Amino acid sequence: SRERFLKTFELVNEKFQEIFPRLFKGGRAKLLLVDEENLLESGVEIVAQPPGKKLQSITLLSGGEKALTAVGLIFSIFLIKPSPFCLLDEVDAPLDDANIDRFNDMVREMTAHSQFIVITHNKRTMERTDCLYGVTMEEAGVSKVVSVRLGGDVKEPLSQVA
Amino acid sequence: SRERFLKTFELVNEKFQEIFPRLFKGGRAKLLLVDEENLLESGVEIVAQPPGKKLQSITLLSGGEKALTAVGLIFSIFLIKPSPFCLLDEVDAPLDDANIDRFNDMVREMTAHSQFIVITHNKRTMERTDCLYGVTMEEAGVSKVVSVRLGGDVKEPLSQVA
Amino acid sequence: MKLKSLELFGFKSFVDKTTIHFEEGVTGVVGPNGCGKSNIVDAIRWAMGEQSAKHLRGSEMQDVIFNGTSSRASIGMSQVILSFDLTDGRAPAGYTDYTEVQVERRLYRSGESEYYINKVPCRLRDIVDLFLGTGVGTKAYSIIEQGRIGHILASKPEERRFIIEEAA
Amino acid sequence: MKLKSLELFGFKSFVDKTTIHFEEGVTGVVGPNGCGKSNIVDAIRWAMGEQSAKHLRGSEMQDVIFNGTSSRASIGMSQVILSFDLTDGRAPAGYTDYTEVQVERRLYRSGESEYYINKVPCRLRDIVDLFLGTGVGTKAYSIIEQGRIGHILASKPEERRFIIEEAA
Ligand SMILES: Nc1ncnc2c1ncn2[C@@H]1O[C@H](COP(=O)(O)OP(=O)(O)OP(=O)(O)O)[C@@H](O)[C@H]1O
Ligand SMILES: Nc1ncnc2c1ncn2[C@@H]1O[C@H](COP(=O)(O)OP(=O)(O)OP(=O)(O)O)[C@@H](O)[C@H]1O
Ligand SMILES: [Mg+2]
Ligand SMILES: [Mg+2]
Repeated sequence: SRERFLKTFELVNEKFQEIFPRLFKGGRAKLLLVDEENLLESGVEIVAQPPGKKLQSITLLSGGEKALTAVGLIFSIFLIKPSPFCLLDEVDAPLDDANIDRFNDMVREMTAHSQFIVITHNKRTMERTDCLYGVTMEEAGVSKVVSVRLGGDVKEPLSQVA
Repeated sequence: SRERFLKTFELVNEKFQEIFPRLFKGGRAKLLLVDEENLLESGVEIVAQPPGKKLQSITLLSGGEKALTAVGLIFSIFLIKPSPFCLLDEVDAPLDDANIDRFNDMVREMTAHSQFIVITHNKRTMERTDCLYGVTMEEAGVSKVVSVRLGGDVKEPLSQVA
Repeated sequence: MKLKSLELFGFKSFVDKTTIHFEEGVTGVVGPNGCGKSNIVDAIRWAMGEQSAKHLRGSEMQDVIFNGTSSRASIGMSQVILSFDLTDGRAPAGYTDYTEVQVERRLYRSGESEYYINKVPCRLRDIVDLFLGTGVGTKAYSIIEQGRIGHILASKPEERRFIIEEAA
Repeated sequence: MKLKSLELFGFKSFVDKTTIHFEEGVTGVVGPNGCGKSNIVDAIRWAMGEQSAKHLRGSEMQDVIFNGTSSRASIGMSQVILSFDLTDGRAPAGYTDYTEVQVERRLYRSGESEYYINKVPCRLRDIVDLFLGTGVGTKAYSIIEQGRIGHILASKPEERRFIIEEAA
């Protein structure tokens, strides 16, 4: 319904304006309705300005800046209506070390409401997990899951219950 | 012209069949013409089988396997007709350590024909460069380039010739 | 409602029965390219009722059944069981008296499918309905598959609206 | 034909004149998100005659002119000079007697453009033609921009044909 979309849009927008500067250590961003007259169908525009930079089209942002802005939007929606769990598959891939740390700080905060499952190749992200599973293919084409301690020790193999 | 495309296609295909197993440490792949009757317009299909796995649609490959297959295709075209330089912007982002090493081995080999410029966030890739430039933004929104030695020493600032 | 465990048997590269337990907090999943990490995400989506093979990187739904390796034959069925703990009081509609809810999905090479909620046979739509309103669903903003984060900013304004509508 | 140097002045985030020298072998470019690494790739493409602002992440070509920061005003012109060493004997058609070829492109906020080859004014098309047949060009397989490697396998068969045609 029109009211419900607008209410959610405004809540998400408010949260996004708060979340973006935390991920970017400054700057600002917001959402805009393409057509405020048409709440049933209007698309959503994103406006984003990293700290110290001038406002310009989001297309000119860097790969990492675009990814972090998108993470900010997803997290904002998530904070308005948390789901029991959130699965993030390699969202940290384009981020540099400083942005990964802020990303992981925010994931940590959100575990107050939900479980997070993050797939990653990044060591910093691995260090911020409570529980780490390694997926291996000792036998080509056959996946196996083991529990991992950082430092690479295999704690115990899981799941080989045939 | 029809013959020229076919000739190039066959040379690239032959090279691709050689390059893929080197990047994947096994397995095989090849290119297929969608419509061999229509050489002027036929699209190109890619068939790829990582080592030990069964042949299936490339859509089922993992993110890293897709990226490495695409790298194999680009490098195969490059080896058939080397250009003076090749610019690779963060192509190593989805690759794991072992694949990054093989990717960088191949980049090293290809410097016999061409200069390579690689943009990366990956330490292993950085260690394989002959010359490393760091781009910084000490002043927000203003790029500056410095020479970098690994270990983070700034050798000398370049390019502040105003 | 908490994710408790995922059991895969014959789902994509998980030919051998595999059970993964999920704890509180942040669970990391790591491993080399192609070892099966994203297949775990596909399994969770599939168990929750994903209806499009394309969203699971396949062209037809049978693509999720383990189809063999150079040393193992393909098999005839894929099975995934997803278990949730309901002791935190946030249960899906109709399950407020339960301490646990488990959804199970099976697909045979013939194309036949079976669905279960708490071991009781049901239809695919019952599984989809179970998750409606819980904030977890195959289309929700709570599953960001590999590569998708880069598309959100590039997407059309109407597609971004859709993500927000999911939370409305 | 070897890439010798790139000089940027007012191109995107490179408001201050910047010269980068390229050596033999592998040159790495590193730095935090948003610091300007991909802008260097854009500058090289632009200097070689890129005609689509979209391929440079902009909506109009003036988007490549430095447009200011919170503490610096925007400026009126973008300039890029790309220099090649021809002493290896692999020179573009028409330049076999030269030891160096330099292309320069300028764009003013008014929309006016200027182009130079070895400091002699020319048209955009002369620059594009210079690179034809050298294997380097804005469409070639020799520049893989950020994010593109993931699209190659997802692309249509006709698009992949195009990459091979570039080498034919
Ligand atoms: N039906 C199937 N039977 C057997 N193997 C399959 C099936 N479907 C997919 N696979 C295999 O699963 C692998 C992909 O796994 P997945 O996408 O989970 O990798 P990943 O761990 O996420 O890797 P990356 O780090 O590269 O993203 C592919 O190599 C593919 O061959
Ligand atoms: N015309 C312009 N004037 C000033 N700054 C600009 C202009 N065009 C783009 N920029 C800035 O350049 C930055 C993007 O730079 P670039 O894409 O080179 O980053 P990057 O180093 O490749 O980062 P990443 O590692 O995230 O890919 C953006 O923050 C954008 O604001
Ligand atoms: Mg994956
Ligand atoms: Mg970049």
